[in-house]
Amino acid sequence: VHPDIESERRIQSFNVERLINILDGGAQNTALRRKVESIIHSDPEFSLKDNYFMTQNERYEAAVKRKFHLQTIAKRQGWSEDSPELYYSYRTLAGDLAFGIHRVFLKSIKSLGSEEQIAKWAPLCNDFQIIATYAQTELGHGTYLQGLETEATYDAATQEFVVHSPTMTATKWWPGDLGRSATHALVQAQLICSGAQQGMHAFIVPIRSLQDHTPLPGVTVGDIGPKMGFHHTDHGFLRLDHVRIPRENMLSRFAQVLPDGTYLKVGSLQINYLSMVVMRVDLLLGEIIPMLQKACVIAIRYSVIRHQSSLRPSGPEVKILDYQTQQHKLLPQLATVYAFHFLASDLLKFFHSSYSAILNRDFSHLPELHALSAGIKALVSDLCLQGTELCRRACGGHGYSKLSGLPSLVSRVTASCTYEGENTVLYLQTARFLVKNYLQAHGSPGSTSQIFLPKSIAYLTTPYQAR
Amino acid sequence: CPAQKAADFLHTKLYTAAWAHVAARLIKDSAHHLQTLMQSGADWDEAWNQSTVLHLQAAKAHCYYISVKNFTKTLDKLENEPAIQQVLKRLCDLYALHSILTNSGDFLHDGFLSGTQIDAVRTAYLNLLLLIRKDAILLTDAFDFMDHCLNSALGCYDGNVYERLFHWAQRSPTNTQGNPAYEKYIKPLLQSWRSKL
Repeated sequence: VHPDIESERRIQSFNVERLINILDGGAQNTALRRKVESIIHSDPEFSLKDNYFMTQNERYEAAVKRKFHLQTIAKRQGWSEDSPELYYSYRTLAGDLAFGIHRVFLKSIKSLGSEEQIAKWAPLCNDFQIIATYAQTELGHGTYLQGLETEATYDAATQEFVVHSPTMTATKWWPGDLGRSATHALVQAQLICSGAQQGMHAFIVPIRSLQDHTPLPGVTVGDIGPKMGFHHTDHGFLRLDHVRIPRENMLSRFAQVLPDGTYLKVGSLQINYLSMVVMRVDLLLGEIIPMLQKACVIAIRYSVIRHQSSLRPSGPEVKILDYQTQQHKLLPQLATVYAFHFLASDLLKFFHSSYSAILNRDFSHLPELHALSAGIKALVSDLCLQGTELCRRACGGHGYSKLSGLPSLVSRVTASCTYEGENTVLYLQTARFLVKNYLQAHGSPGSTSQIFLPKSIAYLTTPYQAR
Repeated sequence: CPAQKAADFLHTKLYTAAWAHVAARLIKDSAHHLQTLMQSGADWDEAWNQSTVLHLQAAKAHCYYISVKNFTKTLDKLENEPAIQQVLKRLCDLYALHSILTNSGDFLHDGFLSGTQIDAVRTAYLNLLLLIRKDAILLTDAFDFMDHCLNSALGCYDGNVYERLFHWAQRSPTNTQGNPAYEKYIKPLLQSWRSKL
């Protein structure tokens, strides 16, 4: 161990192991995580050491190979799909695995599908008998679901939906795992039945042959090409030309079309956002926050090894972390990532309690969950991007080298400001909730003599456990 | 705001209340802006669009407030871990004060904080940097990322940065796969000059 970093660890003002346990949510979780890490690290198939020297094609292939190898290990070890062991293995492999959106498809089926649909599709996904993607974003349309153009028109004569991309801008664009891998897509489309538009709904559409992987009739599918980061993922495009799917392929936990074309729904259209909310909350702790944690680790460790000039004339060169400007760059990022870790952990607890209620058709928490997760995701990804870039710059020239790990973290966290909701749009969704509640609480604009929090906002900040 | 000196800003209730005030004011302002536009004849959608910059600011402030408040609640739960509570309290203070300094205009706007009070916030902030500096490596060790997972020549646990950077660079295809430009372009050029040397 380098003496400059060893000296930093010599005097411990607190028990580091105990803090690790707190961050992990308990000593038993730390033990489990480390057990998973030792299994992953002892397997040469999981090595990430050549990642920085690979082309986009090579990164994709390596990520697919790792994913299937992990699947084999998971089966052997008895790790189920939603187990903490698999969560820890994604963390260990820095998320450098293929088929991340395959998991989103599965989560969407579980949140929007009926019990029969879950029973049919979940085992197929778990065993990789199909590879699936979640196709929402269109070439000309992003987060706003009601603006999506893709249509699913019900044909009562054949009891099928006709799924169609009517314009160029309706082309699905960006879904991960779609470019080269997926055999099925969960397509968000405008439902048309009984001669009326019924809003966005989710449909399972087969897109590639299970025999030879060629696109099915009426399907145009491919990869969107070079990107800023995420080279291990095959982001794709999809156009559908009057593709027919059976009535059973519309996800029907909260809405369904009867054979004669009658449309039935439970709850509000906002329920369509549920799978996005699920992903948003998952990604905070599983993807976005760890990026800033890693950037802080890298930059702060480097800052006690790097010496650059002296603080006093003819004095020794000091560690750059002893410069106030370096502390000013890095330590607020460290504080921020701790704040976000605890924030996201509590949001996750709130999410779990609300999610079970929603699945049981109690939608009362949905608007708040949506508003809260939207705003927090936006703030966290905004500040994590600023933070990782600051960490990169704090490492001088070496921070520009991919071998520092920092450029990859910056380019990857950049994506988080757009996916699962562009941040400006998300902030505005939070604002809509706040302003609406404020106006309900205060009525006319004249009542400004006192400034106090509307009840709904006070409620938002009550510890979730206390509710 | 009752704070007089730098140390006053190290009270969780004080800076949480400061963020609560700013968040509430910005929400109120954006709601009133929206209503004023509507009273001037704009419909809801038009008024909303003309207020979105204010709404954005309000939503951000609200999220800051929630994050600060949540961090202070976390500290309350750590009463049985005084050493850890102390080091996390410093981080919480730093997070809150840094966020106030980077958004100081919002706190100065309605006179909730004065210029003198912002100076005191800055003093408290700079003092915290020194205190956290000595625990910085331990606080990053607590994330417990193994070198394999970090995949960084600069961030390795043992601190042998330069050795690792040197060895990793040697593995680069730019060092192992020859130089195609040499055969095609550089070699003929060098040979034409060599004959003249």
